[in-house]
Formats: sequence, C-alpha cells, structure tokens
Amino acid sequence: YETSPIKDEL
Amino acid sequence: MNIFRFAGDMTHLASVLVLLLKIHTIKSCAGISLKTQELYALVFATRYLDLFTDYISLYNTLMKLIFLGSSFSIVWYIRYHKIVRRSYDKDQDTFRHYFLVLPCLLLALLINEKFTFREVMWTFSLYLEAVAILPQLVLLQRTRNIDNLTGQYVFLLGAYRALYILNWIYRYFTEPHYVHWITWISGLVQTLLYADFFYYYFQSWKNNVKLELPA
Repeated sequence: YETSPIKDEL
Repeated sequence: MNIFRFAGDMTHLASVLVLLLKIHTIKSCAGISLKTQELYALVFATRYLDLFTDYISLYNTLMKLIFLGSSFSIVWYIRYHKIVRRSYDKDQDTFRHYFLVLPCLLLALLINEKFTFREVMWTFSLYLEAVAILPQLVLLQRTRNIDNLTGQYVFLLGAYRALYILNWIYRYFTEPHYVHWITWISGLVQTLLYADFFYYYFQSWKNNVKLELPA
C-alpha cells in the first residue's frame, strides 16, 4: 500500500 | 467502501446537520458543549492535513471539507453569533481542553506508526477524537433538561462510531493485511464512552419519557 488503507476513512 | 462505513459516514453527517439545524434554525446552542466542538475542529484540522496532497476520491474530499467547514462554523456560531451565544451554558461547560489535548499529544508522540509530523498529527487526531465527546457528556449530565435535538445529536455521533467498528470488522475479513491497532483501539474506547448514554437513551425511548442522565 502506498497510503495505508485506513487513511481512506474519515 | 462497504455499507457499514457509508452508513457510519451518513450518520456522522446527520449528527452535524441536526446540530446545525438546532443552531441555525432555533438559534440556540443550549446543552451543547463548546469545548467538545472546539476539540472536533482540532481533530479535523489535524487529521485532514492530507486534503491537498493525497487525493483519494471526490467523496472523500467533499466529506472532509464538510466536516472541517461545519465544525469551525459551529464553533464560530457558539462563540460569536449574537443570538446563539446567549444560550450557551458557559458556567456548566467547564471541562478543560488541555486535560485531553496534552495527554493525547504525548501519547501520539510515543505511540504512532511512523514518527513524522503528518503521521503524529493523524494519530493525535484519532486519540483526541476518542475523548472529545467527554465535555459534552459531562454537560449532558449537568443539564437537567436535555432537549430532543441535543439527545439526537449525541445518539447519532455514538451510532456513527458503532458503525465504524462494524466497518472495521467487515474490512478485516474482506481485505488482505488489514491490521490497524491504533485506529481500532482508540475507536473502541470512543464507542465505549457512549455506552452509558446509549443505555439511558434507549430507556427513555422505551418508556417514552424525557431523556435525563443521573447525576
């Protein structure tokens, strides 16, 4: 993952 | 995006709308903690530092802008609007910001996934969001008269957190390598803080009586 998948959350 | 995550976001959005409705239409912020609102503004300001650097989706960007804009405008209304600010329970809303902000900052500096400015700020925002509701819960307990909109506002916020937990459980089983202790534990703590409120909220709903928290 480039950005951590959790970062797609709000 | 799964259904729990989307429902969580929509519940979060609804909570903000309920609060804005109360403030904008009824011109009252009675029972609303300015401290909690200021903490949320700080939470969003430190979490969404990636707004202009990392594009995730239009949905993501729009929601971030909505949460940032609404949290700062709510703070502005309670502090400066000449009618709204009169209804603010200043003497009851005495929780100290730094009791929450400083420990969260310290914890974020110690426990994070990567020691960079953005990552520490992001972690700080998670820790702070977990406890930001506390001044509001204390104020609810002190306020003998909790009006419907205030009760619904807190209920929707709690529901949003509960849905996020379901979202993480779903993601854990459907996405590979999905382990995020910091987010999960702070999210769990945050949701548990609502347990007491939920209990009395459902009691009042079941018995059809006005919501009141025991002192």
